[in-house]
Amino acid sequence: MNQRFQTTFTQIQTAFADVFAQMFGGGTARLVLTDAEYEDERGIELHVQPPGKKMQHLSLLSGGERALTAICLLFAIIRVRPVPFSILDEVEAALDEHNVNRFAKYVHSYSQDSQFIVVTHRQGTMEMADALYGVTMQQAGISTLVSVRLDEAQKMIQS
Amino acid sequence: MNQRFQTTFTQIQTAFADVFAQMFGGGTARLVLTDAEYEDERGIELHVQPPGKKMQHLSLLSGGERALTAICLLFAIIRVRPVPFSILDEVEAALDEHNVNRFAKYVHSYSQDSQFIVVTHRQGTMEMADALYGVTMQQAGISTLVSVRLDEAQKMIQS
Amino acid sequence: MQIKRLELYGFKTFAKRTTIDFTSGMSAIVGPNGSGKSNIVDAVRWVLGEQSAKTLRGAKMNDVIFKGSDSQRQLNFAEVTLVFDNHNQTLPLDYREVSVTRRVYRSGESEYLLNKQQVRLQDIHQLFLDTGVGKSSFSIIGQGQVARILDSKPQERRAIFEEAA
Amino acid sequence: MQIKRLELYGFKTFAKRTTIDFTSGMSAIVGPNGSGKSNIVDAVRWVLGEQSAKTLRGAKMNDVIFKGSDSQRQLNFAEVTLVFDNHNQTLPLDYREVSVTRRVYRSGESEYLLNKQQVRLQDIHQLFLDTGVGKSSFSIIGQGQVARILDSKPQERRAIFEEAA
Ligand SMILES: Nc1ncnc2c1ncn2[C@@H]1O[C@H](COP(=O)(O)OP(=O)(O)OP(=O)(O)O)[C@@H](O)[C@H]1O
Ligand SMILES: Nc1ncnc2c1ncn2[C@@H]1O[C@H](COP(=O)(O)OP(=O)(O)OP(=O)(O)O)[C@@H](O)[C@H]1O
Ligand SMILES: [Mg+2]
Ligand SMILES: [Mg+2]
Repeated sequence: MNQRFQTTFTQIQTAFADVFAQMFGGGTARLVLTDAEYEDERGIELHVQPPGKKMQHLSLLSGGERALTAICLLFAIIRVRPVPFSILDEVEAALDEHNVNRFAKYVHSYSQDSQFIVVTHRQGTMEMADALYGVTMQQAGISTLVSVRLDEAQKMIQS
Repeated sequence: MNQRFQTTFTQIQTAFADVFAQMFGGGTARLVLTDAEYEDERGIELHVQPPGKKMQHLSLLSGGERALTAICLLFAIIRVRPVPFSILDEVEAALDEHNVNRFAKYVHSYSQDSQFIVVTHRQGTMEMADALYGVTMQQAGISTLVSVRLDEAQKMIQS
Repeated sequence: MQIKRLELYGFKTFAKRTTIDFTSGMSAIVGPNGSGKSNIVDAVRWVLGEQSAKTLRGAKMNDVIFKGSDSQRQLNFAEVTLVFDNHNQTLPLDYREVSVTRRVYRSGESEYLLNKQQVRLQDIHQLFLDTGVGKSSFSIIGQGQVARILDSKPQERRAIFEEAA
Repeated sequence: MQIKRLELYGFKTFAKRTTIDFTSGMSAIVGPNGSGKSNIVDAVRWVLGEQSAKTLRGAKMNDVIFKGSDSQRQLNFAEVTLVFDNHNQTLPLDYREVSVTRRVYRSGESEYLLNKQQVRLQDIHQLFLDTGVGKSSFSIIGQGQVARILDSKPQERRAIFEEAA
């Protein structure tokens, strides 16, 4: 196997376990290379266990647990291989408020090193943003950018 | 074509256009039978136009517009062919607060005739419910049912 | 044919016997991520005769049996009972209340009860066939599935409509 | 290589020339359903050289041109410009600021500009190849796509990791 891949994989493996434990407040998460006849046919599996629960198929996780697990993997990869900017479109839609706040704090802390642009309708995420951009449709079918302050954005989402 | 299908289809067609206009505050929605050599090979297409916008591919609609359109179709079918009960699991996840409120009012009005059980983490939906059931995990990995009042549920979702 | 009551025991995260009494009108089930809300929806599907492990988010059918956790060891069976108000006689039975029970053991054996009488799975399917609660009905919309009808091919959608009609 | 500015003109619902100045750190884009937030994300993908109409939610590539509405008739071209802060020299160009422009006409013709110079689409692809903003990178996660990596087959996931590595 490509030495560079092996090194990167090991780093992402460690980061994933770490990010998961922080984001879920416990639990374990392992990235595993599957067996195969040839090195380059090996795939990557996720073995994940939310705090207090047993390890089961990824499919049995709840909608929010799956979204949060995927977010942890994304952050682990970015930690090992930083990207210049990251654009996230409503990735926290399935999270409850408690998890949205954890997610938002995490993005905010990473955003010291990477630029993050997040599309969201969640209050917890808005509160952590350094800048807010409002998009409205004042004229039929046409988007208009408006500057919004946090309290205005909060009013916008509190119907 | 099966006469019964034709009649039902026409009724759903009318209901869909009506529900859509109410839910979106305007716009048009058409159910169309596609052409085919044999009657029973004809399919059903949706031609939808949110208020003020042009009709385009369904795929170009926003996440929230797609969810709301699907919800309108569901309600149209239920209006024509009532079901004894309806269980909806977080169907309003992609909706903004304004649309959640519209959705919730609609469910509440239909629930006079049909029983609705909705899983939700949206405040607007909770406020319209006649009864609230809280599910928590007090013991690791084990679900417990708790009775919740609206203000307790609201606190639960306001982190 | 409204749902009066759902009883779960050993089904997924419902390791402890749990009874949920439903009312008419609109009920909302709330709680944090992973607490068990969608598992309740799975339980209703399952007791109505769901045969696809995938629809229940598992790999095999006995993935629905409580697998254990830090606070309790695994159980060897799962059981769900659904009780209906039948005074409209929607179900073709001469009872005001109809209860359906499904049980599965880790060994793979299954049991089905209709008003406490042993029946076969196909009897459960048959019973619900004309009530609008059948396989492809709109009675249950799972998490993440709402827009699926928009992605269907026109003929798939037609098939769904045929079933509704 | 942070994004300094995005300019949209005729791109989907951005019928009017719109400039968005971004800051470093964390920015949030908010607004009602259907207002145009995800269209902004599509614009970034598009100007970076996206070739799949499906990824942009359309059926053909010029579905990105403003099609008209009750308040304005359709336009005949779409144009997006993305301006980067390049003082880290992440992009292999001797400029502190790098701007990329993509334009498409209803006739089907396309233009690509790099710092106002005409280039080909493959030059745009080439430019971003080693910056971590390439095709399968994690720079852009679209609406509804976050859990997709969990549904991948182990070997697909391996391919994604290879690209990240
Ligand atoms: N057989 C089983 N034994 C024990 N736990 C199980 C079993 N099957 C599923 N689970 C657990 O149930 C949890 C998911 O529950 P569920 O999908 O009901 O959550 P939810 O309340 O709907 O959350 P969300 O708001 O995120 O959708 C997972 O953590 C999963 O591990
Ligand atoms: N070429 C086009 N011309 C005009 N309107 C278009 C064009 N392409 C897409 N649209 C419109 O853009 C709207 C979708 O915008 P977008 O996906 O950005 O919404 P959004 O703000 O992300 O909403 P949500 O919160 O629901 O995700 C749709 O109403 C669609 O009809
Ligand atoms: Mg759920
Ligand atoms: Mg969107």
